[in-house]
Amino acid sequence: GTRIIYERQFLMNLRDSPLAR
Amino acid sequence: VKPGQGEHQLQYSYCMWFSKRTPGNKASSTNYEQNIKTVGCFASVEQFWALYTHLARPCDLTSSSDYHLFKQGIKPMWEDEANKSGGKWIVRLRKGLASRLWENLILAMLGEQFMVGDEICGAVVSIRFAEDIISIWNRTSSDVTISLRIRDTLRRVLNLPPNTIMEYKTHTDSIKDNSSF
Repeated sequence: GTRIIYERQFLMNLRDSPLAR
Repeated sequence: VKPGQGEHQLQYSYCMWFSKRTPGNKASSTNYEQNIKTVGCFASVEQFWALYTHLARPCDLTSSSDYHLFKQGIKPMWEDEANKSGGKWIVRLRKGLASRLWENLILAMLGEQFMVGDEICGAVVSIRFAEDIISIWNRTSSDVTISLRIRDTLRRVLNLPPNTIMEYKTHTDSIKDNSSF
């Protein structure tokens, strides 16, 4: 099936999302 | 663990473990298992950051400490069913680089950058006296195509200079000489 692939920059951008804190 | 509503699910769920070898204690699989503790598990990018940002950075840990980030259900031990036929790539780092390279390594693992199916088991950063070591573990040490793909991805995501020495060690060899590196 499809794999969930995330680039480094995308992951970094989510670092500051309210859900991550 | 399950991703929360609106969160970005990861391909796999993971657990972070921490271990610290007490000085003078001879290494054995029994006290290894006693010394290793789960820090937390996560299934989404948001849950990962929520855990990660509260952890001490590898460079701030004292000597003989390790972080182990493994897929949920796989213990960071040579003897685990998923690991027993596997091995790992080892990169030795001069002091001061571990925090940044560990972050790059685990982001690549969580984001499925290695492109080797379900071969990846986990990653470890080991803080030692004179050097630090990062390693990435896979299931099948006998598969050369897989292991070379992991090596090349590792070199790329860590942005390692071409002359960096990378060693592959099978877990059966680690069990034989009772040594990780």
